Amino acid sequence: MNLFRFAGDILHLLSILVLLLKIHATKSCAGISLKTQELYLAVFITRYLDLFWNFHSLYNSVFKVVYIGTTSMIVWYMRRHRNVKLTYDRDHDTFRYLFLVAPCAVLSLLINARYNLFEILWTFSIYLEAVAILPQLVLLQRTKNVDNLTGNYVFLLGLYRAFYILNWVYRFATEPGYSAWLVWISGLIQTGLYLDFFYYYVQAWKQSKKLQLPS
Amino acid sequence: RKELEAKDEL
Repeated sequence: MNLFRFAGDILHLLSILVLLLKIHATKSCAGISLKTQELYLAVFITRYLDLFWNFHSLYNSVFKVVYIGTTSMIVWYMRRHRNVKLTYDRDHDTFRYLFLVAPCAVLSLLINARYNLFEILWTFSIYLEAVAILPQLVLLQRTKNVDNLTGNYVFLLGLYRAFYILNWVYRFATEPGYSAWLVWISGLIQTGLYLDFFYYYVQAWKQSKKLQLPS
Repeated sequence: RKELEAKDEL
């Protein structure tokens, strides 16, 4: 465990909490992609399936439970809460699950470190996490005017990924024999997806303007 | 191979 990794995990948690609190406080989920949230839930469930038999550390276990719990709450709010569900932007959140899930499933069957069910599910979760933000980015693009909290949510998520890359660089430099190609390449692709958003987020912040994405 | 057991990250 290094400081970059810890910062990454905290930022990840913070991003989810920002989103959850926004929904809870405003009773609105306008601008939030349910597809992305459900994909993240699928990512967490397939990756943290080992929670019950593979104990690594209390730190990891707590984060796993919290990630699954908070993301489930977001999905619950968006699908079931009587007021929140009415604010869901269904007409714009049209990204097809299958476009992301199917390629990730095929890829995880073809490229994995070991051919067994849990390893393949874990690999699937790594691939799926890399692209799960896409429905959210498409929704932001479509609705143009991004409210502050939604913008901060995506920014914090991107920052979390950036810190994970720093963590890998640090580990590569300090841990002999450390390598994780599958995770690195997926992680680089995932972080790359945020670059465009980052550019506009920083521009808006510099000019202290509201974040607006170009068409 | 370290990659096989490298599930120490979240």
